[in-house]
Amino acid sequence: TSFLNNLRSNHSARASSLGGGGTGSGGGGSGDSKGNAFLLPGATMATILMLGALHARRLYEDKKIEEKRERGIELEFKPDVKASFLGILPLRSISRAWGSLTSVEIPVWMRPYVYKAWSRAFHSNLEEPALPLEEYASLQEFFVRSLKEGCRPIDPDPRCLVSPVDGTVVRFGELKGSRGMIEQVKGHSYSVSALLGNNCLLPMAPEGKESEDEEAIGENNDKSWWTVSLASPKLRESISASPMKGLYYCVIYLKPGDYHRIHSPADWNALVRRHFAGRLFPVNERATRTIRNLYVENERVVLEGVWKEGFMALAAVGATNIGSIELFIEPELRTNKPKKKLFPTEPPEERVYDPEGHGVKLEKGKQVGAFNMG
Amino acid sequence: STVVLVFQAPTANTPEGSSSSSDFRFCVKHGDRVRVGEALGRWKEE
Repeated sequence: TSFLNNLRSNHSARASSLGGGGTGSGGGGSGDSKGNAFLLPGATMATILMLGALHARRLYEDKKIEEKRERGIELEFKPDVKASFLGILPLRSISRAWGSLTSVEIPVWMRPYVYKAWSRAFHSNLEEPALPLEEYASLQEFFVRSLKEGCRPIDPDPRCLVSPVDGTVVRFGELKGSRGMIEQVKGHSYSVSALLGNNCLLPMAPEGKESEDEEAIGENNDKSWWTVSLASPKLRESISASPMKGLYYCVIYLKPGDYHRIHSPADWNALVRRHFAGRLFPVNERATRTIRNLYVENERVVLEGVWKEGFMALAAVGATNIGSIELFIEPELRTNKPKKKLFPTEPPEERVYDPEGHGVKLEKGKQVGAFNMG
Repeated sequence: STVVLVFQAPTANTPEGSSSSSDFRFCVKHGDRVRVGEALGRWKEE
């Protein structure tokens, strides 16, 4: 407002010095001042209209997608301008700023209101947190809350694999062929070795016929499977390639309101931990359709090891609002650290857990780690 | 955020398209809500 006032006074001073008074020269000065008076409300109105139009367009597009889905048409991978725009944003810095904001301590009397508002917005269950709401000093602490005893009973069947997290099953199936491709969305897949790392411990894949139309990410040549078989022979011994085993995968998406601690899906030994410092694209249904290699590009922590049925790997993939992944078995691990340069092909930081070949024993249902904000 | 599980599990290595009761089978569907500790899949020992 002060700026506009200055502008206006300069303008009228100039007008009077030129013509010896506003009215004499046709009242231009008074007309201009009226035009300026509309400048601010006009800009505000234009902004509101623009935001409204963008929101209406978003609603229309969502409606079209819903209609397609109801007609059983599976949505295909289709990059768009928004995805490219996200690519140039400093998402890691934005994520860290969000983390700093949510780590601010909230006055005790405000905490129930803030957490109830959060829970109402993101459909969290307020019956389950282990502590009274007043005990969580910040939104970040509330977000990574543990639950009351008995809230998550573990399926006792020894012949079953249980979910490591609360969430929505996005993809699942058996990995066939030599590349082990996981479908991100119809029309775009990524390979298991791109997700877990080129020297992952997977048993030697049978020589399979390449399928030309599959897009392999992160593999320079087909020999990467052989490098798999040669990597860290001591670790490899603990995983035997058996024809009686299939290789399966399951992708589970956690909503912001979900319980964000990660548990062990079975009794297994985590032999290796790999930390990929990566991007932090938002992870949601739209992003899986528009951002290429979303799970391979994003910051993630991979635990690899063995269970009684063979190979086991758990990849925890971060997102913009949930950029940190903590491991209770390795508390000193820090993710989403500031980095000067981020090279997409930067090798992951790897750690082999002691004793080599045995690693850390994790019981089925035990807490292994957590996602956190920022 | 997302968790991806990759794991080996029993399969009777039967010919493509047919399955044996001991195959590992998922007991969830696309879009199912799951919670920690709930079974994602099972197999039977023959």
